[in-house]
Amino acid sequence: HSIEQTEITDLPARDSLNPGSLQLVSKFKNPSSSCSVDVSAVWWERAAAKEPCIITACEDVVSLWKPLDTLQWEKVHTWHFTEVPVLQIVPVPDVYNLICVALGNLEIREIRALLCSSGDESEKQVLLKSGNIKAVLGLTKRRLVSSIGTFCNQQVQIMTFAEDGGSKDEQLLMPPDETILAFAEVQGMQDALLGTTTVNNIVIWNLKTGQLLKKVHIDDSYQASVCHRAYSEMGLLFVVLSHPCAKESQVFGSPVFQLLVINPKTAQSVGMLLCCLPPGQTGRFLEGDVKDHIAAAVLTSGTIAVWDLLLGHCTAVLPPASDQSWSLVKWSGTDSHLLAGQKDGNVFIYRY
Amino acid sequence: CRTADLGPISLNWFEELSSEAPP
Repeated sequence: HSIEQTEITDLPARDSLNPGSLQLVSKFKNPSSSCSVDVSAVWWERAAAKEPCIITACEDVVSLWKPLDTLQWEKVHTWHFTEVPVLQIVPVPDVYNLICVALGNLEIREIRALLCSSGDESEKQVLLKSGNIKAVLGLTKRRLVSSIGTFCNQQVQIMTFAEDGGSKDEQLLMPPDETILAFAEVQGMQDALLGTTTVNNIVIWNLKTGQLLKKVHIDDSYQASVCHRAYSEMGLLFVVLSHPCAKESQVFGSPVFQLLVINPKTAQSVGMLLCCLPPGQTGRFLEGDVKDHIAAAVLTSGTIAVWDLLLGHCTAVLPPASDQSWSLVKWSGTDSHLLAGQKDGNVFIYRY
Repeated sequence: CRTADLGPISLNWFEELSSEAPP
């Protein structure tokens, strides 16, 4: 076990847009020989106490870090992967002492659960799914949704974990006969699930019955749009999409996120808000995360940008730190912190 | 955003679509 030196500062991040909106809380380095691929914050129970822990993933190792009193981080568990590299962490809300990871080369080939045995606290991994996995997402109420296969040979499945991560239940959702790109939860409606497909449709499921309720075709202006989150309000669905393939236009610059309003009854939709980069910033969406009404993205320029979807504008820009581009951005699942990562294993934790 | 473009809105859309969709 190693204790990594962390630094605490009361200086706000170098943010010319809104100084102070992102404040550096702590940082640490994951000393690994392979490329850092993901970071996440989860609750983990040790000695009958639940702690907010950080999970870091490199291509060949996933580590769990617990907080020490001095805002340092101690590595307490490590899972090794020698055959298939790690692609992403898949947090499952409401489950303690379990984290899922997606493994593969370019595409996901396996989903594994990482946990510790109750007796000697030794690390274990359990294969949950294997195949041509196109999308996976952890949902509230200890559920994990995944889609395996493409077009007509697609299986969409919900797996439900016990509270301790143990025994699980499985249920199928009706497949849409279109390859699913991503899933998104609907805030305010726990039994609804959205997915975006390769032909620019948004599909809506009833998670209780497995029914496919509606397909909504969205504007073809941006190909391969990816859904991140949705909100159900007053009979309408407000959907946050990202546009990784969007070309920059002279009018709007580069659209990174879009808030779309859908009437699920009529399958009509209207664009409500286009989140573009502020003047002076360039780049396209590389990866991002949305929590509540705040959206964060890493741009191809190596900068992180944050938008408040209620205010309707960019609230913070975080330039590369220590002359190194950002490659990861995640909202903490345990508090209002932003986790920003670099390829060499540096993780910076900001308070928003 | 022009909600008129979206057609008639139902607060119970989830239940209504669930009763109409194939099981």
